[in-house]
Amino acid sequence: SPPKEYEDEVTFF
Amino acid sequence: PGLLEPTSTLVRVAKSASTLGIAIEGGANTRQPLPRIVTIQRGGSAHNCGQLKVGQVILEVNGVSLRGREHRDAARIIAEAFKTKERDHVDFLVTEFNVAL
Repeated sequence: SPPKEYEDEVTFF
Repeated sequence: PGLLEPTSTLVRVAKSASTLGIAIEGGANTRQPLPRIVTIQRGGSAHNCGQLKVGQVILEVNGVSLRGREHRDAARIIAEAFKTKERDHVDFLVTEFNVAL
């Protein structure tokens, strides 16, 4: 699997 | 405090609306190693509180450090803090400085 890429991850609450 | 020392602020957000009303980006192993607030929605609990601001970095939630936590883990902690019935508020320790502490 590719390396973790959370750079653009946005979570709304 | 020293000039390069970031100042942190404890902000208590009452659960005054059905949503917290923020969005975060970042987490461990990203360019933004601690979650940063990118949106504050009008009408949400955070907006009603008036003390959280876009650009602030979240260091702790209810005393739990977010250091070293990847995005999903940090998001889970924030979501659970808002969801729990044990408290009618969420305490955020935030800093204005966008630094990797």
